[in-house]
Amino acid sequence: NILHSFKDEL
Amino acid sequence: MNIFRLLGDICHLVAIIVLLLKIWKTRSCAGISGKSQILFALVYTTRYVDLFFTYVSLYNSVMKVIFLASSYATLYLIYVKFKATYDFNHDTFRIEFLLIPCVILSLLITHDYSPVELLWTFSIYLEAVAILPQLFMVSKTGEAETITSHYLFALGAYRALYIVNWIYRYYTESFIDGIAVVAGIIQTILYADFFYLYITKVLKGKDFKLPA
Repeated sequence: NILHSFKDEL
Repeated sequence: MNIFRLLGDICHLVAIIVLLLKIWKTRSCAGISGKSQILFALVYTTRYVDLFFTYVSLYNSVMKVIFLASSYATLYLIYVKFKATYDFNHDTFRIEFLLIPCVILSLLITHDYSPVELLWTFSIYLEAVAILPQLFMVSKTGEAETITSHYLFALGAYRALYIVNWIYRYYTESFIDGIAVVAGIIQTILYADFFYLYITKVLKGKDFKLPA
């Protein structure tokens, strides 16, 4: 799955 | 972390510091939309609740705390300390027209229906449009102080740099966050007119004035 949540970003 | 994201974060930090210093040094928040600042405080509050649940890195946590603290400090300066200079007559954008659609959209399009995820999604959508009261105010008065235009440029450049970071991440990590990317592109497009005027006027030493 290429959809991924970028929770490491601000 | 890559160079584009780091540069984006630095632009974001510079924008916030420029705004705080402008208000502090001039003892005035004239030309600044308190409503946009309320929306930004809401953006950081809803996005960074994960400060209590997840740890990414020291950098990540420190920046989150700085963004939260500075956004509330800005609100304090506008609505308490320098309230007399607040230009509420020109800050007339109806923020419920942004808040309600963002709530609805975050309930419709989200990665996951958990409270923290919904708050994160809401914050991403709200951030995309949070600058509209400020841009509305500039368009209403037809001008912006040079320092305010520097603030807007740094704030717009931050998300534009994030787009480059997302392209980079797509090629290096082969995944993408559709919600953040679409919202980030919309957010950057909203600054396009402003970028054009900033580059053609302010960088050439002229005042930021909208064409009559």
